[in-house]
Amino acid sequence: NPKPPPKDEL
Amino acid sequence: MNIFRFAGDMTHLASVLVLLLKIHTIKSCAGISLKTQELYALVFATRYLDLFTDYISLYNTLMKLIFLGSSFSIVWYIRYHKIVRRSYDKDQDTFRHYFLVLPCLLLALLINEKFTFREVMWTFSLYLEAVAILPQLVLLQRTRNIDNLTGQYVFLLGAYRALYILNWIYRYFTEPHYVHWITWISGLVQTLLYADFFYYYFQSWKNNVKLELPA
Repeated sequence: NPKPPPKDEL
Repeated sequence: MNIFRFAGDMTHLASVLVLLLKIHTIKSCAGISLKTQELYALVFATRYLDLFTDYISLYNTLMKLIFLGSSFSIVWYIRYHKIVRRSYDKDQDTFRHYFLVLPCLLLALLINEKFTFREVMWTFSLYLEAVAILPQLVLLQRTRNIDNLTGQYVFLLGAYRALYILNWIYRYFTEPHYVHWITWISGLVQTLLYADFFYYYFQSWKNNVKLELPA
């Protein structure tokens, strides 16, 4: 399963 | 990145700088809740676990370091700095913030996007940030004369999350599949907790009178 998108918000 | 999120980050940064300015220049933390500062340090420590593993951008990494560094140094100042600590009102700052940590952790274990350590910690940091301001708001109600810097600090801290809500709305409409209910609901609860503070803050600004919260 694809890696979840990294958290780009602070 | 969109203007709402950038404005939110800058407002958040401004709140931290106002607080550091107050503590570092006048060497006073009068009216500041150490409990809220400790909760915020925990929020950043559990939210930025990916600091060294996921590189998003220089901006992202820089801001994380600033928020981590400032929150821990503020806790250090209030706890250990020989002058600042004298102005800490521990008899008034009595909110049992440990009672906030455990429910947030349990809730994060129950409601999260993915049951992994990193994701549960991240979710915990969202729930904790939503309630982290409570000790500070309680302290403000007990502190009769709230000084300007403290009022500005709390206002900016509340405003940043309100700007983030605009950012989430913008991203929802511009990015397909951008749905994060947990983040959105926590952020909304967080902002609503400031509602009455915003009301009294605006009133004091409009009538040009000292900010005072009803007990």
